[in-house]
Amino acid sequence: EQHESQKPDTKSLVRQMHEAYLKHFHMNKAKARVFLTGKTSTPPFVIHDMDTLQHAERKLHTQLLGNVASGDASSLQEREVEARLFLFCQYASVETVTELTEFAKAVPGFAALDLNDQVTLLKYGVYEALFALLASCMNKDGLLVARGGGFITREFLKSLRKPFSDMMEPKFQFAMRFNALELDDSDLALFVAAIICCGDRPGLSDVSHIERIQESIIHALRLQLLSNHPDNALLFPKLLQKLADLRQLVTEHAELVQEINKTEDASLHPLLQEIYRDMY
Amino acid sequence: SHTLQEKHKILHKLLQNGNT
Repeated sequence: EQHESQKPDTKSLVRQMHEAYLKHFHMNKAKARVFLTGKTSTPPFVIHDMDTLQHAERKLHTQLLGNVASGDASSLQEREVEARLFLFCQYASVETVTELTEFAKAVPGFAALDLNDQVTLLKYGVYEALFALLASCMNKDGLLVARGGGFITREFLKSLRKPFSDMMEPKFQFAMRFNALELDDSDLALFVAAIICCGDRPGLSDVSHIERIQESIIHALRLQLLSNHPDNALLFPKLLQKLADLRQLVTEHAELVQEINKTEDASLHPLLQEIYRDMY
Repeated sequence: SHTLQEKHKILHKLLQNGNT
């Protein structure tokens, strides 16, 4: 394995994925930890109740909602708090899906795949990847939002009315277990690539091509973990287990979103609609 | 199939866009 890790193609794959990750994701674990540990001159604004949420909406409007049309924005304040938070989540998700798409294209071999297979890999992979990345923005007390401008407390999210109160708690529980593995951004880059390039998504046409890409990423991930975490020999199998946990997390999340979509007056962004439709 | 792309027009467009 010592010898294997010296192979230039694996080393360059590790480096390439790390660079693409830093290039395409505006937030990463190193940046998030600076905000979460208070080592910044501009600490995030803490959102812990309705008043602080309203204050944050005025203060962080662009970071929370991106370039939402001004008409939508002006009617937003009339909507209930749960619907507004659901909308912020959606905009953050759309942004991350866009970043993940660019990151996926940087995985060697991905762009050469049949376009239908690229669509399928993203459809099934983006939410698993999103929740893995979200863990970097979480600690036991809350979640960093609006590019580090805000911090929503876990208690406030739990205090929302049902079914919205059930939205984030499972992600916190996953994040606490996942963060205990102490991965850094160079590990996460390969982990996210492994999530996306997964040969057993439903309806893939060129499975063997995807499995070859997957194999090279998993191989690189194993060697990366051995060299970056030499004292934790079980990290690689533990991380493979997290892939299964993420799949379960997404299945439950998709069910909850379908329920909200059916029973609440909360419209779903067209990109997210595409992803959820006929998913599981 | 063709319908997969049609059902995922935005994803498809994101994939075909160059780096912005």
